[in-house]
Amino acid sequence: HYDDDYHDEL
Amino acid sequence: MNIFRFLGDMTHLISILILLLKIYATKSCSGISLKTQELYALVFLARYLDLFTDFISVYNSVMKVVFIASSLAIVWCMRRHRVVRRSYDKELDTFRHYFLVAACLALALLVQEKFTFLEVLWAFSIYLEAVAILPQLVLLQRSGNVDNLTGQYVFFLGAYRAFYILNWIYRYFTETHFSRWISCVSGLVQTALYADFFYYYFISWKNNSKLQLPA
Repeated sequence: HYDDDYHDEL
Repeated sequence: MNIFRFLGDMTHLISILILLLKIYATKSCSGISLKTQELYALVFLARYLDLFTDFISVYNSVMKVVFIASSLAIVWCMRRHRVVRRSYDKELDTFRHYFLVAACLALALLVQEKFTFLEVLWAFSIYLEAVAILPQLVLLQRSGNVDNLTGQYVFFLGAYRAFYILNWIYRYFTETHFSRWISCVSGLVQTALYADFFYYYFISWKNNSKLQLPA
């Protein structure tokens, strides 16, 4: 699960 | 990952494959805006800097490499390929896209999630992607008739961000602290820019006529 820091979208 | 985002990524990939097919098969890039392609290459380079620092998934990394490589290949083709570059509508593709880059960079310096190098560039890439299609839409208006592959390219490109909006709505309702408001607002603007194109695309599809954009 990613917090907001990660941009897990392309 | 949800179905909307997956469909969005696939339509995005399809749009790039259609463009590569058009350029490779017809050895022509008439009707394609080099400026829009340059802006997309910049969008991917600015957004995917975390390719080497944050590993999210194989899918995520592979798609980032594909998007960066394909956008650079298209720009290279339109600039350097001795046959393709001859068909570039240089006199029609006159949108001053440097203003778009400057405006998005300024906005990213003012509005981003965190004032760090990566976050400012990430916000810059989100804002730039929203307006990157403008030179292409202006070129289509000027050239009037749109050939099928180019029309499909722009259609799939618009559809991809529309799927992403469904993805953000889905994530908003299914995840606790989902707040991608920079992407959401920018994505809405991006999809709205395609609205009139979608309208004329639908009309031409309904009347089974050639896609004509009012000059």
